[in-house]
Amino acid sequence: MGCVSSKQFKGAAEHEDPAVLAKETTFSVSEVEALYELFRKISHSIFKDGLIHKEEFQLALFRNSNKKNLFADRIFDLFDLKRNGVIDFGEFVRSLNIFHPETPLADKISFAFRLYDLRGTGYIEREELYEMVLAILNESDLLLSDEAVEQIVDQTFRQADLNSDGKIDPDEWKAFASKNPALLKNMTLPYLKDITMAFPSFVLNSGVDD
Amino acid sequence: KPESMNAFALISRSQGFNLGNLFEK
Repeated sequence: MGCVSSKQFKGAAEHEDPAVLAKETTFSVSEVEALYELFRKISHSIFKDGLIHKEEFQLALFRNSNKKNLFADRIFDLFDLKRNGVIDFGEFVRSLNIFHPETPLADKISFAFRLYDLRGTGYIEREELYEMVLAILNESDLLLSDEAVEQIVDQTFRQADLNSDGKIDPDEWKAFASKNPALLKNMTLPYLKDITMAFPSFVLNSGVDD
Repeated sequence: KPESMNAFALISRSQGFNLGNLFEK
């Protein structure tokens, strides 16, 4: 795409160069530019400051800026690489790159581990898994007895916690996820392969001076 | 049957992971 106008990034000059982001990720320069369209839309939905705030992320995900969800919170926190409470364009592109269909499975496995390691201890602990099961049951309006939830968690630990130390370490997670690839389905977004078709406006508009 | 459920399989169905929604216009 040789027709990228710097004008497109004017007013958002703090955003990283698409060429740099393309070099670091699976995305091409024109795909990064298309992602900028998406980023601009989300980051201007409420605060209009060119950064994605939690409320804007929730609005884009759930059509509701107030909807709380443990897993959306985790995704937001992991996207927020600088840990400053907002997602900038570079963070958006680098994080979405994990979800690209062509990103190596090992990267997806590692991202999922960090997602589920709620307290950042380096392990997925039993209490964390219990908390996440309660969250998904609550989200799905499913009622299960405490005993049933314990059984689900116990069963999972029997399969995943190979050294039976009560926590799942990164190697155990890697083995478990490799054996159960369906668990990583949510780590791939087919949309990312056709991003320039989904958001062509940048490509169409680029180079147009007004 | 709870005993045959995999906790991670359950969790992975959360709407919170549905990043495809970000792409909807």
